[in-house]
Amino acid sequence: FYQFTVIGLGRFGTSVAITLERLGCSVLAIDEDEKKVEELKDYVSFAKVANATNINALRDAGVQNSDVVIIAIANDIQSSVLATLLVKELGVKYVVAKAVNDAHGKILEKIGADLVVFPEKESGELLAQRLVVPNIIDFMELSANVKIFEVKTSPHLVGKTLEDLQLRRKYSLNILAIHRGGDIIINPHPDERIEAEDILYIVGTLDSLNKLLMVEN
Amino acid sequence: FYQFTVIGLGRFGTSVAITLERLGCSVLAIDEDEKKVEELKDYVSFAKVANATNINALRDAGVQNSDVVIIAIANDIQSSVLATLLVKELGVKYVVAKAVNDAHGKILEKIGADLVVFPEKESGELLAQRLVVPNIIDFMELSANVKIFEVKTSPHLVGKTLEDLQLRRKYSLNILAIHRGGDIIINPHPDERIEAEDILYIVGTLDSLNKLLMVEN
Ligand SMILES: Nc1ncnc2c1ncn2[C@@H]1O[C@H](COP(=O)(O)OP(=O)(O)OP(=O)(O)O)[C@@H](O)[C@H]1O
Ligand SMILES: Nc1ncnc2c1ncn2[C@@H]1O[C@H](COP(=O)(O)OP(=O)(O)OP(=O)(O)O)[C@@H](O)[C@H]1O
Repeated sequence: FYQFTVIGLGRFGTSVAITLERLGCSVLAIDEDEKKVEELKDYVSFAKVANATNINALRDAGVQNSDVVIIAIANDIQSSVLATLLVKELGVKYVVAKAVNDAHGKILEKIGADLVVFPEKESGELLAQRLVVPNIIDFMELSANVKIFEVKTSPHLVGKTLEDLQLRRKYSLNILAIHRGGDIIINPHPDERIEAEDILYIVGTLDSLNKLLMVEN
Repeated sequence: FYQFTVIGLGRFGTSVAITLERLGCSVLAIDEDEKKVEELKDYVSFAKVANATNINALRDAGVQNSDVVIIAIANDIQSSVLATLLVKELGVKYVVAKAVNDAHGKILEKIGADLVVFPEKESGELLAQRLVVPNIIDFMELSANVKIFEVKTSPHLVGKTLEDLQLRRKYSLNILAIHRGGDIIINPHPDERIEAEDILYIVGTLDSLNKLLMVEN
């Protein structure tokens, strides 16, 4: 597994650091705020106080030994940009940087960030999709318009078989899996009958999914 | 489609509002900061300046006519909690509130939020998963340990058929779909041969996916 450094222990940075450790990685967590480092030190492999706009502080902390560095300083655009530049100068191969808007994102790309992320923007888009079709729990993009949707079963689907519903012919939808109780049924048969608590994994467009879920509602 | 109100036009709230409009919904965007309202008014159906901790201001703005209200005020916990309480008092059926930490989230639930979201925490977890297995573009949870992973093809998989790989027998993995160029192949046949630019949609645990992608690397 790779060695990671997370710089900036706001809500986003903290979540990245904790999740990486939970997945079995070794994380070096850095923040200039001693209090933030103190709060996190029991949850990560290494936690150090350092100002990420000071290249010596970064070197002393050992950042150059990381395969991946995540720069999660957000509101201070100048510090975020400078820290990204310095971490690249230290020779780190893969640098991820959080941006607060498109302009900030472009600057980060220009100065060498390998991946720019917009956490609030991405989670806002995700929530909006989940709200537009209330049954949608989550989704994953397959292409510009086609997604895999994780949906709660609508009452009017309960008791019907997949064949009754004619998902492919009537709605151009494909059901990939059903999560029922503790079981996952992959590629369910046409005679599989939908039950009230089923979670369905369906491929198609949002429009066709809407048609399926809105029918008889 | 439902009528939505978004209160609090930070990065998260703005993203929710714009995405809802893009999906065809009608959005009322509210913020106490005139500048934020001004910046968004060309992208939403209605944009009004209002202090969300004032019930008369909310009523004048017409918030009670919305089916769903998203309260995206974050750093000011007191305002976020009061706004949530007032919006519920106005009779809005479904209220989503952004929380900055677990304590804030518990308070919001207690005072009536129907859904509490932690955008920075959720996107931090997502990024961490994407980084641990570098091929992972995205994933969706099927159950506590099983996920649908969207992955880039590893070089050592290219040219092999699904049957060669014995995904089910060797790795307990199932390939649900292949995204190749503009096409999506659902439930590919065992004789399907993997190509260099394929995006694979695979069901299984992170551990088994890791084994598949790390073999011969
Ligand atoms: N030069 C620096 N060196 C190290 N840490 C820094 C530096 N500048 C800012 N930080 C730290 O980055 C962290 C995140 O910063 P910021 O306040 O921009 O994000 P935030 O909006 O709180 O983030 P989030 O939305 O993820 O909660 C803070 O804990 C701050 O102490
Ligand atoms: N009482 C209130 N009534 C209306 N709007 C409010 C009120 N209090 C705060 N806001 C607005 O909520 C918005 C978001 O607030 P906040 O600063 O907490 O979030 P943020 O950290 O910038 O959010 P994000 O992380 O989504 O960018 C701001 O635009 C602010 O003007």
